[in-house]
Order: sequence, then structure tokens, then C-alpha cells
Amino acid sequence: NLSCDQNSDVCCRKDYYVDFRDIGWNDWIFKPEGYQINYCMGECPMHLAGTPGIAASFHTTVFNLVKANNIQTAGRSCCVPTQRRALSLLYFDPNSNLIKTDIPDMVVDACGCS
Amino acid sequence: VEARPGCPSCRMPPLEPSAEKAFLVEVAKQQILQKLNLSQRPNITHPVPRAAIANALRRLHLGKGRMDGSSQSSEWEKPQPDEQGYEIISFAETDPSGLLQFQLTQTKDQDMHILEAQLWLYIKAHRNITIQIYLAGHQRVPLVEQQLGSKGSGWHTFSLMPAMQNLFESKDETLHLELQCKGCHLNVTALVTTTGSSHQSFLVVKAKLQKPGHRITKR
Repeated sequence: NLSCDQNSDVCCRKDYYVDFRDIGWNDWIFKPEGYQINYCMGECPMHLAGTPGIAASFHTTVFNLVKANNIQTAGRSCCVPTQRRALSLLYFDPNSNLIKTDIPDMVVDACGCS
Repeated sequence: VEARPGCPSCRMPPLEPSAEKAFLVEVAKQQILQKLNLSQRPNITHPVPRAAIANALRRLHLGKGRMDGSSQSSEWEKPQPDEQGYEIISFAETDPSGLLQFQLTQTKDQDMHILEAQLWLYIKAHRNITIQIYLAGHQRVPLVEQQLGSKGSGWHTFSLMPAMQNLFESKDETLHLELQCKGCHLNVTALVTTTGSSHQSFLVVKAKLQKPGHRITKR
């Protein structure tokens, strides 16, 4: 799992944080104070296909055979999230009730090549 | 090796930092509103006193998992992956007749399955009293009767199940509770703190939202 930096184009995780105070949302979102809206970007050349993304699945076997035999495939390998976690929110609804919920798969923790 | 401008995977031209920020802020807003089934950000017209919020959260945190007041830890049923779990804290407003009014928010096209519902009341020092709680309305429905004995001021919890499940099913958004007190010398409203105080009464509902199309597997 790479964090993006200026020097490489390889598939990586780009970190970005939105502070609720900056966008005027801190009056109705009680906790947390912001949202880590990371996303994935970068190249996935063939030799990176399947790393670390679907390493634990049967696709890996197929991809390894494809690579080992230099079979040209029509598909492309993309830079996608491989690990995500929930965003726990404590917020006020329109009737000023305080609601606590976990929204699944909202924060990207790791990226990889499919 | 040479510097390549733009997004390496989608060939978009590079965004100005301010444009990137505006774009990501907009995406973040849309994502959060969509996941909370909200069409726009709520406007808070009746802010609850911070002290009341802090007290309620502290009570719930101290009693983590203790919902019916008697068992020490009854972790609520973890929602299934395709169900979203909610914990709703609704603060009471006391109307002039002494009724506790709760304004719940219902989503029309989704069913809330209520797991637990508990009323928290901060009751001043008392001696040998029994609290009775009714669902107010043209049909006055008894909900719970609980003997409190003799104690100093403090929080007490009253379970409101299964009435709360019926209320959510009726999609009624306003809940009025009537308190009665056996053994009290004063009116019960003098015993329970009112709106705006740091010991404001509150209702905690633990629920899970069943997504449309949710299949209940027959065992």
C-alpha cells in the first residue's frame, strides 16, 4: 500500500481530509470533526496486476498463469480500494435528535491493482 | 522519467488545488448525505444544551451496553452487513401540562426494527415512590410501572418496549409520555427536571434499518 507522492505514477492512495468546521457542518455533525476522503489513483502495469488486491483469490492463479505465459489479455488492471473501513458518525437529525451510526466502507485505507 | 502532467490513471488534466478541494468537498458532502438518507444537511432550529448532550453521552458511555437497567452488559444485537444500525437519543420537551414530548424522525419508505428503547429520567431525592409511565393520547396506554424506593437525586431508566416498536410502525413522529407518581407529595413534574436543564430527560432507541428488499431467511 503506497501513499501517493510526486515521484511515481504507480497505483497509490491519495489522502485528503475534509474538516467539517471548514464547510460549516460542525453544527449538525457532533463527532467526528472531519472526514478522511482518501481515493486511489495511479498506473497498474501488467507486472503489478493482482498485487496486493486480489492476492488471496482464485483470480490470482489465473492472472499468474496469464503473466507466466505472456498471454495478451484484453482487460486492464485498475487501481482500486483494497481495504476500507466504516465512518462512525454522531449527528443531529432535523428534529435535533442525536443519532449514532456507522456508515460502512466510507474510508479508503489501502489501494491495489485489480 | 520525464514529468508527466495530470492524473496518471485517467489522463485528466491537472486540477488547480482550489478546484480539487472544491471537487472533493462536494463529493464528501454528497456521499455523507446519501448514506444518511438525507436530501440536504439538517438545519438545527432547537439546539440541545451542550451540557445535556454531554450528560446523556456520559450516562450511555458509563452504562455501555446496559439497556434494561438490570443486566450489566447486554450488547445489542449487531446489525447484519446489509443492515444499518442506529442509536437515537431524543431529548424531551416538557409541555405546560407536564407531558414529556419527543419528536422522532421517521423515514417514510424504510422500516426501523427497534431493538431496545429506554427512557432516562433524572429524579430528585425521594422516599418510597412508584413511577408509572403512560403513552398519552385519546387512548391512555400504560407502559411501565417501577418502584424506586428511597434514593438521593439521580438517573433512573425505564424500558419502553414493546410499545416503541408499535410507535415506529405507525410512522407517528411525535411521542407524548405521561408520568404519574404513587407516594409523591409533590406533583411528579416537580420531581423530574425539565427542558433546557443539564439533566434533561432523554429517550434512547437502538434500531436497525432494514434495507428495502431485505430477505428474512427462514430457518
